[in-house]
Amino acid sequence: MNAFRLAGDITHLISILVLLLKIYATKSCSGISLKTQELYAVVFLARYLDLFTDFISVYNSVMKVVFILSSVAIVWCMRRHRAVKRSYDKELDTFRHYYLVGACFVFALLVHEKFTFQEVFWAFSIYLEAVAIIPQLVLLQRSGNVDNLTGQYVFFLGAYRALYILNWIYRYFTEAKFSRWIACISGLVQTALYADFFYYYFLSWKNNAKLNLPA
Amino acid sequence: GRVVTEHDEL
Repeated sequence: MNAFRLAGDITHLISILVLLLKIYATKSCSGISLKTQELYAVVFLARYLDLFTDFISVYNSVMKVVFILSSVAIVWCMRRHRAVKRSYDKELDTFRHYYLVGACFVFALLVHEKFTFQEVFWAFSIYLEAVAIIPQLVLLQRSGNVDNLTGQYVFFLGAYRALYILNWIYRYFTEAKFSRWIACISGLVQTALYADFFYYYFLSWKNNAKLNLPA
Repeated sequence: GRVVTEHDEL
């Protein structure tokens, strides 16, 4: 495993910790899209069907369990925890995420590595992850100003994607047989979605000002 | 046939 990949996994983990910290410390999920969180839970459940069939490393298995449990816990908290539930910006979080699930599943039926149950669900999870951030970005755009922890959550998620791209470039040049076009192209699309957010994030960082997204 | 990529990434 190269340094970019490790750094990518760690920033991914940090983003989840920042989100859990925000929910736990402030007992609030304002600014967080439940739809995006539900999509991530579906992404991890669909992708890690291989948890019991293909063993890669202890690191891999532990991370998979952490991602599944944390994403399910966040959804549970936002739906069931009394105080957290109250702070949910329901009227701002109106993106129709079921369409994304349907479209990604149809696309996975058409484009996959191999037509097997696991491979189709793996491709589906890759496509869905690429677009899962959209409801979150829409919510931030609508609410305009973004609190610190929410801004950092999205920043770390974006950093994770950017580091994965560096990881693929590194692997492309160092590994004899590197072919994972589904993951790479989806990853590029996913990272591109963050471009606008990153622009305003760096602007606010440079000016030492609160992060504001223009409507 | 084509070798299916091992999904060693998260």
